[in-house]
Amino acid sequence: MKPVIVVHGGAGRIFKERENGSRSGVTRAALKGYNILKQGGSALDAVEEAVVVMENDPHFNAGCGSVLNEKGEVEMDAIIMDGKNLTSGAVSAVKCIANPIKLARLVMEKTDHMLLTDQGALAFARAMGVPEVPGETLITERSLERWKKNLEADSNPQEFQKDLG
Amino acid sequence: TVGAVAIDSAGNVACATSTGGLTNKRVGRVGDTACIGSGGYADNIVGATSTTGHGESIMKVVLARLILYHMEQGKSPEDAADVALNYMKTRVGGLGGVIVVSSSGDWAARFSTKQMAWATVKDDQLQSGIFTGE
Repeated sequence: MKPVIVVHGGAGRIFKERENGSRSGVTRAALKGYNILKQGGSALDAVEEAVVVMENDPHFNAGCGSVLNEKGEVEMDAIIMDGKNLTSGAVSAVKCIANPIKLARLVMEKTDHMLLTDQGALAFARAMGVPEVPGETLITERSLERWKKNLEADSNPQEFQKDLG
Repeated sequence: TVGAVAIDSAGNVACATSTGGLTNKRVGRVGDTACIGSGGYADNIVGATSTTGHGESIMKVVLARLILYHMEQGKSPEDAADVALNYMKTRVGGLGGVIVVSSSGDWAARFSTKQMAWATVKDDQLQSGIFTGE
């Protein structure tokens, strides 16, 4: 079987000034994953590492660059799934974790569960030795500006639809 | 939201999706990403998919699993993605995008929104796009 990888960086609105960054970001992620596949690595490792590249890229709404909730905080969700045996792991509402996709994989491989959330996910991360990062390091100037702007547009739901998750 | 799907040289498929969610979302709101079958699904027999878009709509139609269902019925990844995205649009008014890889190595990147950044590598050939038709 010839290896194949496909990545996406979200279906939200991409403004002109962010087009190049978004395009180069997904390209880097796809190449990262493909190199793993070319070296005989697993599809699971390839998708995880591709997503890590985009979580670390502030152009995208995941990891560093995540949009903010109504209180101005980052709350992130992630899922990973292995098609070989239908095993899956997910986390939701996690804060202060640089790469939620890695935590999701730990849920898949180190627990009997499918999904851990919020404080339970954080406790699990600590038990697994996953380093916590200050929440501010995940917040970019752009996400902070969007949050403030959307607070003003709160009465117009159509504004939210333009910036899909 | 970001996501990836892949098939390796052993024929195993996988998916991964990660997100910060919806801008200014309610505290505690969880969208599709963390929900199996909505934010992603992978099954070696059919393929793998990762989704992005309006999370509540994606959850209503269980978009990732719906795409694989259509592939099980014989549709190509592209047709299955289009049918599922159109179903989500007409039934619940939701927009979004998906990436798909089949167990035979065919792939698709489709979206009902105006834009979705995507990239793929197959046979050492890199392709990417943002707008419809790219």
